[in-house]
Amino acid sequence: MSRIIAVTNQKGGVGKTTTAINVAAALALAGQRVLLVDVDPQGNATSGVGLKNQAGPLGTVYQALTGDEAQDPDGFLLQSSIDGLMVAPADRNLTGAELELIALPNRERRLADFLAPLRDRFDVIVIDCPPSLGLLTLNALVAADTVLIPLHCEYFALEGLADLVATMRRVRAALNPALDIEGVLLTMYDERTNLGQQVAADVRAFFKEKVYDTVIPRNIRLGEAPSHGLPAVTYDPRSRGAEAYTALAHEILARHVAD
Amino acid sequence: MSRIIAVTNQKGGVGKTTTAINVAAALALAGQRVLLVDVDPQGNATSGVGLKNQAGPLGTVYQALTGDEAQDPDGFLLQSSIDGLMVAPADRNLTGAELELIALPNRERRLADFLAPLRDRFDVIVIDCPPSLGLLTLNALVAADTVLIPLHCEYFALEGLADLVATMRRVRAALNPALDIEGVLLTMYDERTNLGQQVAADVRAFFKEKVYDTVIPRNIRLGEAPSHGLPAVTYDPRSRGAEAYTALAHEILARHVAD
Ligand SMILES: Nc1ncnc2c1ncn2[C@@H]1O[C@H](COP(=O)(O)OP(=O)(O)OP(=O)(O)O)[C@@H](O)[C@H]1O
Ligand SMILES: Nc1ncnc2c1ncn2[C@@H]1O[C@H](COP(=O)(O)OP(=O)(O)OP(=O)(O)O)[C@@H](O)[C@H]1O
Ligand SMILES: [Mg+2]
Ligand SMILES: [Mg+2]
Repeated sequence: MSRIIAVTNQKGGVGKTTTAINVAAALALAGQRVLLVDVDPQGNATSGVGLKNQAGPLGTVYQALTGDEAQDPDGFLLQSSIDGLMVAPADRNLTGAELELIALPNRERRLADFLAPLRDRFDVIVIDCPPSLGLLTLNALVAADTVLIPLHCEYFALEGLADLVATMRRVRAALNPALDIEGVLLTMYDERTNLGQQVAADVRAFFKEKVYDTVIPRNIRLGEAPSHGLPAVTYDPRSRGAEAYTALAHEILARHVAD
Repeated sequence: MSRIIAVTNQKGGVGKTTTAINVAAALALAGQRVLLVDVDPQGNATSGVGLKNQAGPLGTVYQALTGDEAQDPDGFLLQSSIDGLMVAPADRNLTGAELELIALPNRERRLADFLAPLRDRFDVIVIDCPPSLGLLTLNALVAADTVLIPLHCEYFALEGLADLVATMRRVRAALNPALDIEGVLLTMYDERTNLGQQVAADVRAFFKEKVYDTVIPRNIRLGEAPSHGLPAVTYDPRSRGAEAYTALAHEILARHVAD
């Protein structure tokens, strides 16, 4: 079922990295062969799985995107601490990549070209995106089959959805006709507040069955896990946050079986 | 005391916009002449003060940055609902501005040139930045006298500080020698968690007296206010969030008197 899923939302701090790490790890724990690709210059997904400042034999995602196209993709992958989970790490050189990519041929497809030969070795490839709609996110939208959209149930997060949906429409028209929504995930959900309930109702009305049944509650263990270099699903598997991401991974798998 | 303060941190969702809006509004309510400049393509600061989809007679920040340099800056300003607070609104065209600015002369100084003639009409100019270290944030760092860094007391937010400080050092060396730190603001602080206390202790050890005494607690009214198009300091002035931002505005003023 080799599938490339871009985890994206240009609104900052909505749980993209936390979702990418924990979905990738939970799918690996469920027996899938998973690759986590970090295209965010902040490198939070890389450090969140304990690989901060590490690179493959040929380098990081930065070299994979800006270097010679004939490189062996294996040279950019690292084994994580979890069986079945490999990682293509980021480094802060990616900050400059947006400017460098502009001058390169094929600038929107460089990530798609890098991942193409890896497709048959992984069941799922998860891409963590930066909080913007620039060339790095564009590369992820061109490479991906589907987009998983984490959404913090607050007003500003709702506002940004229209921009994201419009960008996806433009990518579909010009660069990646098959791009679809994998799902919309409500994160840091606090059912006690009116705001949370209102935004959740608006999102379900707009995206309908694309909204996952699984909702991620606010849970401090999700905030603590990265400082230990571990996904929450291995750092504290019985926490509410870890259990929610494990349920989400199973919901994602069940949706594909139904396909 | 005309001062240009860039509110920036490339980490997403740490409270940049909430801080920019409420500091600008609280300073205006304290009798200062304030301009709030929105250079984030998301336009959250613009909608957070009730000016969504509005533009000045000559346009928005997008036109001010990419258009002809001889334009009258007044043509890009709007009056907010608060006496003493003017706004230079953003629009989503700014998403493309990063690519367009690259080809323009003076590309890092276009915001500085736009704000220069406005300096003597305002006591404080507050710039809300996007969650990245691209050309829009670079323009803000070149235009600013100081940087106000909102920091969410969590692991990933701490990680990004090194990149921000390194970028400021590069800007100081090449483009804006006087750039200094206005202050570091602890936001969404929850003193009940170990993580919050640990990160706060690390930040105070590193930034010392630059860290504001005022700390912003997590407070739902700060999340609700933008959906009413009002800063929290006018939407619900007695809320813990509004009182904290009012205290912060007075701490900022007191620090300048001491200069
Ligand atoms: N459900 C949750 N409960 C509690 N804390 C969470 C939850 N999800 C994420 N966090 C914390 O909130 C912060 C923001 O999450 P995260 O970094 O995953 O968001 P992001 O969308 O990737 O941010 P950016 O836009 O900067 O890439 C992090 O410190 C993370 O640890
Ligand atoms: N102290 C607080 N208590 C509760 N909610 C808050 C607080 N500060 C900000 N928020 C809410 O958290 C979310 C993130 O804040 P905000 O949008 O200001 O961050 P930002 O750094 O500007 O994000 P971005 O990186 O996307 O520009 C918003 O929904 C906001 O309403
Ligand atoms: Mg992230
Ligand atoms: Mg913002």
